[in-house]
Amino acid sequence: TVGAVACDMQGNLAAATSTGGMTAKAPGRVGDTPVIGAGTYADNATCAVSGTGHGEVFIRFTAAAEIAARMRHGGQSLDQAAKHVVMQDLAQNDGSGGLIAVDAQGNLSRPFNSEGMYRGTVTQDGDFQTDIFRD
Amino acid sequence: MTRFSLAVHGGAGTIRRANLTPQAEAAYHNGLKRALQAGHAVLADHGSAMDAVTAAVCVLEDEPLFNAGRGAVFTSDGVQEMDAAVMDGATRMAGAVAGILGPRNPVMAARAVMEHTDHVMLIGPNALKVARDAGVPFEDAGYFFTQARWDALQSTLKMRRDGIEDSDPARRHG
Repeated sequence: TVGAVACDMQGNLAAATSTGGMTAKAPGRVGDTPVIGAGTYADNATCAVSGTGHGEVFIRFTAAAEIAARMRHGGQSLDQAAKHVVMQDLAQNDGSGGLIAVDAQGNLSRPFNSEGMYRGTVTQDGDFQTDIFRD
Repeated sequence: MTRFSLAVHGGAGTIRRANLTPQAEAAYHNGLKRALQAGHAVLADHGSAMDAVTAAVCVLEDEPLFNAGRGAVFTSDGVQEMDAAVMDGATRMAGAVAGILGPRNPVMAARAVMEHTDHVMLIGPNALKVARDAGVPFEDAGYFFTQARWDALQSTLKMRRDGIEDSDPARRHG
């Protein structure tokens, strides 16, 4: 699965996710990627999220929307909400994987609970950073 | 005015750390950086977050190393079924496609659903028609074939036949 989240100069957020699914998946199986609120979500009032991982668990826990809900109703920061969902809601329920997220101030969060995450970030300063297997 | 930022992730399917050669690692870093550069160029030119994320994802879909678009994995039937979605935080408009094969960039098919229909998700022939009518480029099945993904399928199917398929997250992740 690949994806991107962004905050532009106007403070607008967007998310995009694309995948081939799992190797040898059942024909017709659809994971969290195209399920809005599970693997892909964006709302200027909270955050934009793109996820990757064990898709069925992301769907059952509406992972992306849960991060936004924690920010909206619980007053949590993006990083607090994203880490809670990935490290507790997903990790404790056989939901390995991770996500990238951004809020309307341009803050980024990218927690994961498994091996094998390939990530990149860049800010307005032009600080390009790519990482493999580490946060 | 907000300071812009962008993040990308690029899953590689069934590849373990032990199998990651220095050359492959460098290639993954390069692919991620090219995606960042594509999105950064949009944002630095005062472009929209939506244009930036689709530009970045198109780069990742075009790179066979990653499990999406050209590098998509195979189903148990030996075919490719791709899913993609976009969502715009300013409007809550969203578009998604599932189970498709044909558009070079499935993320642009998803964007076409968002921009050219009243719906959020389309599957099957009508998803392809919306993409085609929107001018999204299409490719033959051969464009999307990669030997590494085919070999990963055969390996997984053999494990399944032998009753030794494990729950390795690398196998369950996109």
